[in-house]
Amino acid sequence: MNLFRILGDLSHLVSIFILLQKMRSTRSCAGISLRTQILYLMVYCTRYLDIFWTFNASLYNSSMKLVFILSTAYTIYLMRTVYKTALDPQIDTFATYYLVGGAGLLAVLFPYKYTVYEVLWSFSIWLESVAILPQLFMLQRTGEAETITTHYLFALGAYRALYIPNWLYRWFLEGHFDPIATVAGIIQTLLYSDFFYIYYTKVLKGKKFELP
Amino acid sequence: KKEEQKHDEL
Repeated sequence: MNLFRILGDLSHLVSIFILLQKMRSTRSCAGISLRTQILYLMVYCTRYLDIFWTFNASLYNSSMKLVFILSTAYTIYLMRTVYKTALDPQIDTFATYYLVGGAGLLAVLFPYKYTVYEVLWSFSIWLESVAILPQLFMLQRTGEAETITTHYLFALGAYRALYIPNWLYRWFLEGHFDPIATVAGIIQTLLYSDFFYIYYTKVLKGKKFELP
Repeated sequence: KKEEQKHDEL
């Protein structure tokens, strides 16, 4: 465990609280992609299967896993019930099947081992790397976002970005290297790069998030 | 023999 990883995990945790806070404070889920949330739930459910047999291995990991699964399920529940009037299927239209299909294909081609758990783990890593695309696509269609939504996206993107120095650290200091997670994590961070740039040049300088 | 990959991250 190193500082980058802890900061990454905390950033992930914070992003979920910001998302829930966004819905509570604006009483709306406008601007949030239901498709991306559903993809994340698939990611957590397929990656954290091991929670049933490693519960005692690390209380930290197990509790985080539970929080990620439950909070994402709760977010989806809120979006489909309390805040459903703000859902806009006309804007949230990204072809998610391609993402699930592509991640499935990569998982079957390159798992560390051919076991159900390992293939699902690999699937979850690839799916996570692209799960944000429906959300970014939606953002591009609307051309603007509420400031709190951009804080959510920043915290979510920062999580995987912070994992990159963590992987470097572990590679050099612990001899641990996870090629699947690292390649997928770099792709995931690259997908955010435009967003990070606009967040840095606009939101952090007190301006509204608007696409040029 | 290659050591098995541990999944100890989130």
